[in-house]
Amino acid sequence: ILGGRTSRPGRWPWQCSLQSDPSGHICGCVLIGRKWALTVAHCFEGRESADVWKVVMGINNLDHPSPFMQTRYVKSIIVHSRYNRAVVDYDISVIELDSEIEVTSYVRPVCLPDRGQVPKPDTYCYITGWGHMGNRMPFKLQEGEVRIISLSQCQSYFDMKTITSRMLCAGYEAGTIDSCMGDSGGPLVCREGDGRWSLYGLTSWGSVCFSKVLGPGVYANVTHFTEWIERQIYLRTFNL
Amino acid sequence: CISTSHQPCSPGCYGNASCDPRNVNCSRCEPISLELCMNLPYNSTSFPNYLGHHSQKESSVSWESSLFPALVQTNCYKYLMFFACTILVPKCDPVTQQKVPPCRSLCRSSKERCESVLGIVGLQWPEDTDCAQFPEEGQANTTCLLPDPDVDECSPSHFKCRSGRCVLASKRCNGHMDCDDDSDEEHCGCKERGLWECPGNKACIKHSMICDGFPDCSQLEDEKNCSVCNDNELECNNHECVHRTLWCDGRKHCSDSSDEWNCVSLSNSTPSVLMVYKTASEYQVCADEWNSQLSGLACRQMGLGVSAATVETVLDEPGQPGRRRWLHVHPDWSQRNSSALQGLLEKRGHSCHSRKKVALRCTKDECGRRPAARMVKR
Repeated sequence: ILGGRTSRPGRWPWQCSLQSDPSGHICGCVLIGRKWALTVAHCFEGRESADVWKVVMGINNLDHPSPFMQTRYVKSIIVHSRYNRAVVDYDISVIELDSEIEVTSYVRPVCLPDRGQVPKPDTYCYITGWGHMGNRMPFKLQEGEVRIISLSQCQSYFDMKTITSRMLCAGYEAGTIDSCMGDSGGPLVCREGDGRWSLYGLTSWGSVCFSKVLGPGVYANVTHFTEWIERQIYLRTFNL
Repeated sequence: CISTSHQPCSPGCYGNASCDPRNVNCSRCEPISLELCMNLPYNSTSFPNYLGHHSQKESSVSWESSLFPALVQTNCYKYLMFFACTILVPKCDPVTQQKVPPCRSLCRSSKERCESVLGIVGLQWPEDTDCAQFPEEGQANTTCLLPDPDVDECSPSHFKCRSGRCVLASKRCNGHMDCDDDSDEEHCGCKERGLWECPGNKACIKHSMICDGFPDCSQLEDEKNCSVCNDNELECNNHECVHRTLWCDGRKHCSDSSDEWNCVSLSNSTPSVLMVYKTASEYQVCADEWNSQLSGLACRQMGLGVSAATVETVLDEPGQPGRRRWLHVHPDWSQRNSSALQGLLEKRGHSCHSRKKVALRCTKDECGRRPAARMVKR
């Protein structure tokens, strides 16, 4: 996260780290159920096998395992069949964990938005991750507050890329607070009126975040995929 | 070279040296996926490129991949895009697995003709493109790339004006004249652009998106009339035909499993009556032999958490308008090889003895709550 701040342990209990040996943290992910997490499809490019991945939850400092940490191996990976790596469209995948997590103060799922429920432009939401900070990679989880940007306004920043309805933009023209390399797959969450947090985006792509070309970040639009996510979980759970 | 198992590198990569994950020079040829450069006279590349990017993804979001296409529109040099692609996605020699650079003359021509254009808007030519790093054409023991005279100067992301100038494809048919000869606003139907027009909102979509199981038109026209099923069949989401009796039987018959979607639901009434869609008809469930385990299963299947309460309510009176049929719990439900509720229910000849139907109260799993910040006395 660029321009963010170090977050308090337990503040984002749905944030998880998708790890693979020997590199360790590769991407962020988001817990959406006791046995299910979401991340973006591009995290699995060249590494589609579930066996090489594990999901670490309940940590704040990647370098210091916490007593609240839970680790699960990945049972299966469901990459959206329409994922297009050239234009980074349909950038979403569902992760099935090998066993259920224990819900604690530090590890608990986020809500999925209802079908058709999208955040209004100019709403302020939060992004989190262990991605690049512009000058270094952090050990501690970073958080940043970003503003939702309309698709038409977002398209004006990315002349060479098509912003599709499967994408959601958030951030600032000057790129002051933005997601960056290593945050991919992590959450963009907004607080609802009842105090719950819902997952509206998954960090997907943007400009090279520590270059001179800035602009908002582009996130996978979770609302577009709510039905697809529910179906994948249903079909896997009931072996259909 | 991607694992730690010390597999030998490919012959083009330092003979049989063991792979070291830190060895970034250990490159391999890979197919070009950068949209900007898909129409080159070569189709494989290797990284890092001549701008220091380590992957096509990094190239695709780089400053240079925005700069060059914008510069192409100024018509400053016919072969600018070809040059840009030779440094963004350098040609990879399939034999040596090594990069083939552009020739120095191509680099110099691009820079001489286009650098001044950039200067007008206060921008600088990319720093990493020092032409001296590239070989002269005809230099001994080196090969380099020069454009073929008939190389396509506009990338697939661009539209070529009748005048020969390249403008962004997104500017084609946008209502503004972007070509100097206005040719970008001619023949603006989907058909002329090789696309299919949605009848409702007139949006243009690719032909490959028609009948692929994903609606793209606002009124779903691209997914209509995709198959002709018999009267005793229903259409799957991917347009296969499956016999009605197999619909919602707890087993997959459509290859995309869509015959087993949305088989269980709750009515909007109070209490919420359990509705099961089976063999293409909607049923209520008789409360005979129903139990709390099945209530939990039904709620979980609807994505409504595991905690559930069963409420039994009186079946509609015979002869009443809107009377519905019902399903019974299969006597061997616990042994059945189906874990979805619809596979554990069956139609039976006899009536529902209890005259009660199942209604449920499901409690959704908790989500989206953060623990309260701890208070510490100071």
